[in-house]
Amino acid sequence: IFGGYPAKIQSFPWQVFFEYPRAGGALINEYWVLTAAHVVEENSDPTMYVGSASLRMDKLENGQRLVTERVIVHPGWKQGDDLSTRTDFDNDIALVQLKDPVKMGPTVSPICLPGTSSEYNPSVGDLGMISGWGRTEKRLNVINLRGAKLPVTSLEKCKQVKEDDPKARPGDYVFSDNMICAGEKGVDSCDGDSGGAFALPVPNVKNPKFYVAGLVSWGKKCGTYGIYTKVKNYMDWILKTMQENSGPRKD
Amino acid sequence: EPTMYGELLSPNYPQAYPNEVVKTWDIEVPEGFGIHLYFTHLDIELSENCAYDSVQIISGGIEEERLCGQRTSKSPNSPAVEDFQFPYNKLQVVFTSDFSNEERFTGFAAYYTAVDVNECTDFTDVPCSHFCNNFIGGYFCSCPPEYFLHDDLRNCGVNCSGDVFTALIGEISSPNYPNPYPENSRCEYQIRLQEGFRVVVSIRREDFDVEPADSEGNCHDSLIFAAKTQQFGPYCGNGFPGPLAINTQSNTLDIIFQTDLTGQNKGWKLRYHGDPIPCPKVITANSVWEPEKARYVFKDVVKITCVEGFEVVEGNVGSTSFYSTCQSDGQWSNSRLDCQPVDCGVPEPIENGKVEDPEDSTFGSVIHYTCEEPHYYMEHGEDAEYRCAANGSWVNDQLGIELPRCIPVCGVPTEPFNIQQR
Repeated sequence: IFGGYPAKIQSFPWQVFFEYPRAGGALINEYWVLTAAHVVEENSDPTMYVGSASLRMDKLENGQRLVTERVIVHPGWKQGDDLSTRTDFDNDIALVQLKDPVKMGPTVSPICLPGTSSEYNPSVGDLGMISGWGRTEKRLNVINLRGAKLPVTSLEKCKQVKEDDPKARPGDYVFSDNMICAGEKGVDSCDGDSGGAFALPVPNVKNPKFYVAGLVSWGKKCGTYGIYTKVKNYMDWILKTMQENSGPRKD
Repeated sequence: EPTMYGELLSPNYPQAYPNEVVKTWDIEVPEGFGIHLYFTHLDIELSENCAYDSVQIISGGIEEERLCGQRTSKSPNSPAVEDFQFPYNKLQVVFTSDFSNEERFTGFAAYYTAVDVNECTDFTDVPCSHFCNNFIGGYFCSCPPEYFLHDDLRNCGVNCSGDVFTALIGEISSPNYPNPYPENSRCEYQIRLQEGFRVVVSIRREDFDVEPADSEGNCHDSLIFAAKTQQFGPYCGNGFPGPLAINTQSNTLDIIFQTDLTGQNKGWKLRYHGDPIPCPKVITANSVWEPEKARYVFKDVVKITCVEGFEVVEGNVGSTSFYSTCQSDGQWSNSRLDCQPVDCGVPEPIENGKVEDPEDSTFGSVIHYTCEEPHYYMEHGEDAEYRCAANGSWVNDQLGIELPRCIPVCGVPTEPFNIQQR
């Protein structure tokens, strides 16, 4: 997280830590974690933790270790591309089903999914929150969770970012309606934050709460603007996938 | 040895008998015969009461005759001057002369023969109950048709015992009814009904004609009913003296009809039936009996259905009804079963929620499920109220028997993310 601050896990109780590769995810209910497809495309049995802001083993152990039941990558994700040279991050979304239900509490609770109304379409200027243990301005990765607030911007802003060390031609990058661009004044997600939630406030509710509007997906340069998978576009797939894979008493 | 005949002559006969002599003759003829003793000559000193000289005829220690004086033949065709018939087969004749006989007396000559005794007519007591047949030297008894001679060879009886009645309804009468019943008989009838039925006997007044009791109230002919623990009777007389119906309280009954040697009465006729034992009618507020009857008796079957909210538990199985049968002992089968309030038991726990154990878990009780707030909430509304239903389940108006679910509250951090910017 660029431009972020140390965060308590109680402020981001839905935050999931993926051990390897280091990444993030969003807890959406007792049995399911939402993350980016590129986080799990090479790992069908990721180890995850919830409930701890610190990655120190003794702290992590105080949280909950999550065991994978199965990984389901969106069928539209383009398999096989080398992550270092990938230019097409369309449909960068996956679901991880857990073997056992997560016990909720002050440090662990899910983030809401977007509703179907147009109010859940992020608008430029909407202020959201990101979190993770990824690269910061000063460190490749951090041991304590960091968070940041940043606004939604136009996708154009993300397109206009120039890479310091381009790995591809600008025109090669795929931008789609499945993506949200967000960032401002150096506030951005970075390597290691992938899969984490871009949380926006649920519209028109008396008691404030957040929903996962996007998932940290990719960007041309950390500290500028980042691209987030637009979760609202995948609600049908998410609900159908959870339904199809639910046993008795699951979602 | 018994003889068929004999002669008795006084001492010195036909000459004068001596003084002071006593002579005894013991006469015995065979059994079944009597003795015909007759004197052809009798010339003994006459004295008052034959005190001086006499000839005595003694039977069984009793003096039957004492003779003295002179006799002459009464009939020209018979030589006998004295003629006796004794129905016994033994006699003793004793001739006695005293010390002074001033005149010459020639004594006596007597003869005896064995004669047949007609046992059937010669005595006041008839030896046979029915037919007496005399023969020379004896007699035998015989019986009318359908009678048999008892072992005593004197009394006739009728074979009227041994009948066993097992039908639930029947009629029994004395032998030959309405013709006179046999004398000297003992008739035994048995009514044997299945357990669960009780014999009820009824005799119409006009169907009873038995030799009346004597002056002391004793029945010589009598009808007795003997049940397991009770006896009814003896009954006798013209017209049944007992109740209209005799409830014996027993499934077995022995009927004994005893008659003596006398009487010419019609007899009796009775009807009986088996009355099923009743079972108590139990009225409870928790159950309904089908069929509903004023009285239940042996073999009746009822279906007992519990009213709503009640059940009968047998082992681990609960049901809303059961069958009960009125048994032969007057008790209902399955009497241990009872309609009890349905108990829904301890409610099932739910994940991430709780329910308080109710004080009362029977029909109508109410429980509430709650979720572990603030991290979980009730999926289908705030209040998951469940009521113990008649089927033994905790039931919710919306979910039925399905348990409520506590699902995680989403999107609400425990602490806000506040950026402390400088």
